[in-house]
Amino acid sequence: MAVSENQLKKMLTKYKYRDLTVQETVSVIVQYKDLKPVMDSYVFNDGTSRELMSLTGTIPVSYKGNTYNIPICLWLLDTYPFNPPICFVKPTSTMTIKTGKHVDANGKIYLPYLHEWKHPLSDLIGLIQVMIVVFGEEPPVFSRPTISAPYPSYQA
Amino acid sequence: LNGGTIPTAPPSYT
Repeated sequence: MAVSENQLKKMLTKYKYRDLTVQETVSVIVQYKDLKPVMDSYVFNDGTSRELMSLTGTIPVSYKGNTYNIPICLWLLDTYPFNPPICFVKPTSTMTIKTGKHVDANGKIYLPYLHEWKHPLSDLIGLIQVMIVVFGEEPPVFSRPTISAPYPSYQA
Repeated sequence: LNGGTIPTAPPSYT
């Protein structure tokens, strides 16, 4: 069930630019139905944590002729949209992160779009579109090769 | 699963 605008307003009461954040979140979840808003505590590098909203789920990425649902998590700071979201790829237990220019070993995503973030030129929809293009060239996660089960041992 | 899509990734290139 989709989260309503009123529910989002309640979730985002502590956000400084709540209406802008609600408006953008709505357009993301309408367009990318596999992303949903979730409140959770985000732990910063200095150990402090804050209750923030993330958009968590998958985005469709086309790679070598197939479409994959790449799991991501976009954290919105309470100063959003005047600061860029903090973005991660979230590998499942069957996936492994492919570190590279755009992703580090923790899954944190680095993109010029985030680095040069400037409201209102930058927004979540634009960011997701960039991710879809960049990840389509260089996927941030791969499936782990399946380990074949050992031969069953026979009991005499 | 409540409308969620199962995450998928390309097969390992190795």
